[in-house]
Amino acid sequence: TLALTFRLLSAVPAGRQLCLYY
Amino acid sequence: LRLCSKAPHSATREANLAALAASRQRLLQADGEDLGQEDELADELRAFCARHALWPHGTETLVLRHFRVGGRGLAAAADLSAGDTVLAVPESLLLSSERLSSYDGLAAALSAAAGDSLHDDVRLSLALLLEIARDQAGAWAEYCRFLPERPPSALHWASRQLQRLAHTPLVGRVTAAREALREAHAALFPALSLALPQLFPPASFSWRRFLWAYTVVQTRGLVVGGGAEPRARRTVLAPVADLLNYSPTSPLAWPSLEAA
Repeated sequence: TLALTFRLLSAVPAGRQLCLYY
Repeated sequence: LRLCSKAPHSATREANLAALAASRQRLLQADGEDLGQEDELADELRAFCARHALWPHGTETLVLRHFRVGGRGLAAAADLSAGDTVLAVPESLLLSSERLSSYDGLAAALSAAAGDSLHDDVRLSLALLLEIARDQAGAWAEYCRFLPERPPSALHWASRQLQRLAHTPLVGRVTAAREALREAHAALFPALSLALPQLFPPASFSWRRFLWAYTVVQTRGLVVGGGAEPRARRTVLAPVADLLNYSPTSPLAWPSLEAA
């Protein structure tokens, strides 16, 4: 199936913006 | 920066270069973190994520914020660790051009109007407009409020704005891309509205709507799948995931996610 999951490559503190890494 | 550096000397060029340099500098400074402001739609997005089970284990992982550079985006709702899954978009919410094959008679009507030459991005744009028009109470109609009315694409630039980049290759490329898209729209409409009036009410598929949908695909589509087989790759629209750094001006100093 084509479900997408997004997993963190590094820790992110609360409030910090998340970006996709291509 | 390269395109901007090549533009003729002018006050605009200097201002653009200064803005780009400042943006780059912010990325390099540890204390330049932008935590953003509360976004007016944050509660609605939270409800959307909860209703459609986008958060793994039901735990709130993301919050909608408004960032000084890049505008609307997603921030960590709490301290998150490397390896955490922050978002899971179910298959039923993913939109790709394959959705078009679920409509009876559409493949034949598309082929009659435009042959087999339609670019996959154009097909996905049609799928998005169809999804919104077909089910006013559906997830994509609901999600539209989080999409920009004017996605950050050069296809929306006025000729006055384009002229600021005169003497760069961009002007010719944007003009040609707009022209090709206009031709695609002219081939499809009103032909599709005449062939399948229930599916394609003209008001929902105007040039303005078509350009909007195409620039949503252009700025927010994710290319997924395929592995070692490039032909199996496809562009999908994934609600909420498209808010992860959709803007070309967003800071990229925090490369922290991968699509799996």
